[in-house]
Amino acid sequence: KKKQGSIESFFKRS
Amino acid sequence: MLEAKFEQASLFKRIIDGFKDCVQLVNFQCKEDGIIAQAVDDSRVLLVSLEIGKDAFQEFRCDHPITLGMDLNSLSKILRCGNNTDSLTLIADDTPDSLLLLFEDTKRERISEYSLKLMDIDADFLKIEELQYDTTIMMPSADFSKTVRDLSQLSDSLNILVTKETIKFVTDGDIGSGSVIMKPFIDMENPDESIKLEMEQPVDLTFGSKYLLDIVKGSALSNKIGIRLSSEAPALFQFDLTSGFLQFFLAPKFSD
Repeated sequence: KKKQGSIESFFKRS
Repeated sequence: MLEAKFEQASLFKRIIDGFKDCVQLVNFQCKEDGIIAQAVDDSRVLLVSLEIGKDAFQEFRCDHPITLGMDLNSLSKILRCGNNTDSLTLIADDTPDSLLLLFEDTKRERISEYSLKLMDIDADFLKIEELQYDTTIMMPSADFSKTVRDLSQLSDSLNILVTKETIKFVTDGDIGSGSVIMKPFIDMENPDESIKLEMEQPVDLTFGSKYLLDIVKGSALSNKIGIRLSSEAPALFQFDLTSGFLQFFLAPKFSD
């Protein structure tokens, strides 16, 4: 079973 | 003061319809060179990034940078009031608490005017850096849309596998399984029908069907979709405007 990743680990808050 | 006139209201309608089902509260940042917006869906899986360059407008003027915080549900209620062929002008002052939407049917000399209350939306603006991708696909958006809609009926996940000469969409669910295989080709007569593939590295990625179903709603904006995939970064799905784009960044599913 695969887990859904999150977008925020890839983009930095500015 | 912002005054941004679309030659046809249908363009702004299609832009908003392209992402209103995955995000609701959005800050639109207006600057002298156009309008940009960014929003992440509630589950923090899908990032939408919109850029409408000033050349997409018939007339565009923005003296001071302003932010228009809008509820897309409310905005689309108003957008439905205008006819597709009306021109649409967005008007706001420098410290706006509402946005004026002016629909004009020049043939019949009919003008409709609506005001949308703006909101203070507390949202982080994420810095989207140029990412490295292993694979770039350019294909007809209608083909991608049909494939996603068909396969996602079978499972809540959809696999995209790309090897040197093949793009494969695969799904496997409780009621059965399915796959669609495409190969790159050039259609000389209808270039938009072509499928182009640039592959540095093969990819095998799994995405949530629900998010792909949201993304294909952008298909009304462009005949073509650009898909950029990497095993290290979120996938990028892009619809180009005459000036600007609607981008979706989607985080893949990964093995535990």
